[in-house]
Amino acid sequence: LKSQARIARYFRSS
Amino acid sequence: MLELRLVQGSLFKKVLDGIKDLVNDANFDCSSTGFSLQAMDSSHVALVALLLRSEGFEHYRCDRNISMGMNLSNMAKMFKCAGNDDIITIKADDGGDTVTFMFESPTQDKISDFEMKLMSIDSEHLGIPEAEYHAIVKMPSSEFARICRDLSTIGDTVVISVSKEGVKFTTKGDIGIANIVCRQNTSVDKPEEATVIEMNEPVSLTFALRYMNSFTKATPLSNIVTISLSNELPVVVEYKIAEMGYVRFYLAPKIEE
Repeated sequence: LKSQARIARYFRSS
Repeated sequence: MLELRLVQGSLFKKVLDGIKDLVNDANFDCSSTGFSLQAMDSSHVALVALLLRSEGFEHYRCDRNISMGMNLSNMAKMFKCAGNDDIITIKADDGGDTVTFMFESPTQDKISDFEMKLMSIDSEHLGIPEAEYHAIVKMPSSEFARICRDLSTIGDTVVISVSKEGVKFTTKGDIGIANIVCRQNTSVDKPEEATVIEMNEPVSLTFALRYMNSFTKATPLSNIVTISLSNELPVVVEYKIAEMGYVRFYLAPKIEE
């Protein structure tokens, strides 16, 4: 089963 | 002082209609580069990035960088009052707590102005790194919208796979399985009807169809949609806005934990 990743996993605060 | 005049005012209406389902409140940033926005949906799974370059406006005055927090559904209510052929001007004073939208009919016989309250939005700005994508698919935006809509009647998620065969959209649901394959097709009469697939490496990613369907609300902005995919990166669904910029939607994939 797959879970939904969040954007913060890939893009960091700038 | 901020003053932006866009003769093709319907563009603003289309942009708002394209993003308002995904994002409730957002900061619009104005600088000498242009009018832009970056915002995430409430569950922080998708991100929208808008850019309307200053050169695309008939008049563009932005004395200093300004960030204006707006509620998009309230903004859409006001923009609904603009005619499709109206010229739209956005005005704001530095440090003010309102923004004014002015709508002029093409013959100048009806001029409306709407003043909307700004809001303070504490939003996180994310750095989006430049990435080399494993595969880039360009296809008619209406075709992509049709595929997302059709598949969402069968399943909740879509697997997008790019291989030598083409781009495949797969879903599974209680009633069964659906596969739609689009092959590269450049031998069409009009360039906007072509499907073009650039593949450096095969890629296969799973996404929630609910978000994909929400992105397709931006379809009226462009005849072509560009889908950029890399394994283990958010997909980018881009609608270019002719001579002005783009709306890009980023969606985090579903992953094995």
